[in-house]
Amino acid sequence: TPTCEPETPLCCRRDHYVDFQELGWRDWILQPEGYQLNYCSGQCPPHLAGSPGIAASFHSAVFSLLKANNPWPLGTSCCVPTARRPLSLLYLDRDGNVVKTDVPDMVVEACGCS
Amino acid sequence: QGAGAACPSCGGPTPAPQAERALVLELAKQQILEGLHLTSRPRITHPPPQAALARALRRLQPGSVAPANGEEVISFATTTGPSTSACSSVLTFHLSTAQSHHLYHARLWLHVFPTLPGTLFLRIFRWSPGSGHQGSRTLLAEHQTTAPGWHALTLPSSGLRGEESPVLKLQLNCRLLEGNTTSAQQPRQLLDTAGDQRPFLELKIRPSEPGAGRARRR
Repeated sequence: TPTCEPETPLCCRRDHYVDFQELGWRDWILQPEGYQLNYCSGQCPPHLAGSPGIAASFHSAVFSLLKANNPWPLGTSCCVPTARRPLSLLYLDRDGNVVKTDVPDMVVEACGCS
Repeated sequence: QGAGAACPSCGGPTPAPQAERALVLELAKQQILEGLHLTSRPRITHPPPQAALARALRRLQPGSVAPANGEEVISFATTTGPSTSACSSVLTFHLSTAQSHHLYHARLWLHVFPTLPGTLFLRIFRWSPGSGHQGSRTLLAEHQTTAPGWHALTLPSSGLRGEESPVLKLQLNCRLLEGNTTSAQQPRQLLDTAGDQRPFLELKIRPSEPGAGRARRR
């Protein structure tokens, strides 16, 4: 998936690094110091619908061409996450215990058109 | 990002960078609290001392990944009981977050003073406040050592479950052995129960309701 540049109108991944210090949460989130809050944005014109972003194969390229030449696009397509990974957190709970946990699907790694 | 630029997704006006940053920070707060199943950030009233925290984290397997679909908890003891000797202290742990989970692994870490003069015989009881003043106690583990330093005692997780109260009390009972008999003179301090090397529990828990793991994995 391309990372969004200001002039990128098509579906891409917008990267934001969030430092927990900036949230005022470093007193209870011990590790890591921050995380990548990425999200997907951009247009999904008909010929990109169903294309999985960087994972596009020859098949999906041909499939896209067929769709682009189809005068009646089948409904709208949205720019959505196609790959996400967990975030491992170490934090203090309200009793002052240290909790280590993996939060699933926290970081968007790739976007694509639904 | 220009003034006239339209948002490529919804066609609305692209927010100014500061507004977008504020939105992202708010989104991050929501995402973290939702991921931890919290409604608001915890207010830490009794943070553990930094030294004890650093030591405990070093004790856990460095770089170990949290158990798949579960959590690892380190809970520091607050000690009550006669200050004369740690050998009859009651260690109190507050485990409200672990209460609604299934506990499947528990270890009690204790630090034996370097001045240990012989063989230490240690028993760990679970103390439950019963109806009467006395309360009841259940033997959880026995341990014998001649080595000072940190010791990790595995406790039966079944022995730690069950109570409604989020407060867990463990009673220590230790004495010095000479051969197989109890030594006549008992030194005052054998275990460190209050300093930076205070005891702590290392627990592994996972969601208790059936199927929750699958939902989270999904």
